[in-house]
Amino acid sequence: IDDVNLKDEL
Amino acid sequence: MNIFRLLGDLSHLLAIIILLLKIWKTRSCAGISGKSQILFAIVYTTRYLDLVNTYISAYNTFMKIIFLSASYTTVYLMYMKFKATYDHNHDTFRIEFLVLPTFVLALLINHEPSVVEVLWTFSIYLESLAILPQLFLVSKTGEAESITSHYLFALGSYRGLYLLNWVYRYYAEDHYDLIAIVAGLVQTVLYCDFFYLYITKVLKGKKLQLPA
Repeated sequence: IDDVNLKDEL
Repeated sequence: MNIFRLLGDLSHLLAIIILLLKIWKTRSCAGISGKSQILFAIVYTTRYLDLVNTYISAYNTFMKIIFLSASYTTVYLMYMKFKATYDHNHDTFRIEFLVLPTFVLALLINHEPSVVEVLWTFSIYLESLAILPQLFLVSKTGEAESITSHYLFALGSYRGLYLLNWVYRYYAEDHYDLIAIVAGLVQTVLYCDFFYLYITKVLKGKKLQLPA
């Protein structure tokens, strides 16, 4: 899963 | 963005607004733990470091700025402007007992040993426990004003809604973050006792009063 480090949550 | 996530964010926003309005309108921060508010300021500061170098969306940037500024404003109101009304005799929780262990845990268990990632992880761990000084204050005084209860309910619901958001994302997007999930579970569990009192007392028009 490549978006684990994309912190799109608050 | 799914409905749980949106409701979670709105609930979080509502909690912050309720708290600021309560302090501003009553010109008093009685019953509110300054220690918890300091912890939240640390949480937002260490989590939103990516605000300066990572653009995600206008919504994301906007909310981060709101959470940061509201949190610093609350600390300012409590420790400067309305200092005289601050309940420091009852707000005796030692925050170093939360800050230090969560920081060590973030150093040990994280997704990536980088400064930003460790600080993000620290903010997640610390947030899960940051309400403890506030709950400790309520248990010490044995009661909470209705408005404080509404604040706590909105703030507690937010992470609970995030849990539903994570279940949804796991199935719909194959996305999950174990650190956030475990910490979110801990955070929500801490509120359970309060949720029970809120539903059985405050919603029926009674004051939140703990059994003597």
